[in-house]
Amino acid sequence: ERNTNNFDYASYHTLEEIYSWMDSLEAEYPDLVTKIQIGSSFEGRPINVLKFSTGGSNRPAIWLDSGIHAREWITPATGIWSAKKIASDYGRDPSLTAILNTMDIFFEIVTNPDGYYFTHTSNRMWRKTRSINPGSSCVGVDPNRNWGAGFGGPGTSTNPCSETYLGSFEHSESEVKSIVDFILGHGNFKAMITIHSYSQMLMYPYGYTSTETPNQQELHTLAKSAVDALAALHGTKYTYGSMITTIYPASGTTADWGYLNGIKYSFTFELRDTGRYGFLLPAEQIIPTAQETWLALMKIMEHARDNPY
Amino acid sequence: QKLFVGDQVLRITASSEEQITLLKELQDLEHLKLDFWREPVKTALAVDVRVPFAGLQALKVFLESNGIQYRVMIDDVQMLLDEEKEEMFRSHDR
Repeated sequence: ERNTNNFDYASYHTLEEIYSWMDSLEAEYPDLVTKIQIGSSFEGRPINVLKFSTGGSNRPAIWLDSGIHAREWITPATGIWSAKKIASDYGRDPSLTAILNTMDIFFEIVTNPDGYYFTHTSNRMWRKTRSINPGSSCVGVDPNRNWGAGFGGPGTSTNPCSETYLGSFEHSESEVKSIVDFILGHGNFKAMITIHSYSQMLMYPYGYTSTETPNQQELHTLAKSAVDALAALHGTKYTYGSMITTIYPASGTTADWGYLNGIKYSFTFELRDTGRYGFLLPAEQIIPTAQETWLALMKIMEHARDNPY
Repeated sequence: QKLFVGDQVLRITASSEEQITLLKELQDLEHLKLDFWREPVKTALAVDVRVPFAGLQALKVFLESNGIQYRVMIDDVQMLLDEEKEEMFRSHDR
């Protein structure tokens, strides 16, 4: 698969293939796409981000990430398809073009590279990072419980053997800390969307408290318009709302951290759960999932573009 | 390489808050090595849990004795993983 047009978007790929694909995308769209390494994983793999920019300096930006929970393969698969869509639609789709003429998009497609690699080589069901926990034989931290947002609150575990182990301190995981440092260093992110699966939900803060955010109404209305757009393609029904009311109490999450650090349009997707098995989505559903997700992503990105703050 | 031969994934549907509480208590039973894909939250949301083969009987007895509805969503996780692997090989060939 020597270029991104020949790439088989309808199947799952290894980390090496995805990283190679990133290089191809950068080579094919040199005026738009740049690959940036923002850090290294616990096991020393590069943490790569694709930057989509048409120029300017420190423009307002949109953050997208997928694959923080290693075993949720549909999320990087959706990320790859979406990144190609951003690159190929620029200059063709007026709305996306207008977004990129005023904002930059940063896309971290494999947010947990060690975990993702481990799912391909040793344990397909792995969810966490691969960091060592002193004093425990159990490996890894749930990187979606490790952020400095209500860290250690409800919905986390202090047991290193648990799938929701929060880690020894906030941002202990280099996979999390790299994003934190990058976003805070940039200082001008306006939207942050993290892509998970599989529950068919679109959620906004908070997850760690039942207190509503000051932007509750706006976020709720935006979430509704996004899930309506998503459902229009294949009829996939999403529920939506704040994390704590829609799924469960969860502390130390990406979306809450983004909001608490001034990124108003902070959302978490849970992609579709209509496969044969609910968890391991058949490869034939990759493209339909990506297509419908794209429509919702566009709604949020358009709103961020049209409502500067 | 870790194998999942005989592991099943159950989709559990709780019908009351009491049943949700019972399911939450299951999360503390570490010897069963249950892997909750979707945790017990409220009755409107299904609970998905991967159950290692060794704990299947115990869990099913627990659910049935407490009148908690469930169905087997994945009959054998390893078979599904093998299919997935074959699908990847086919994709590579293509």
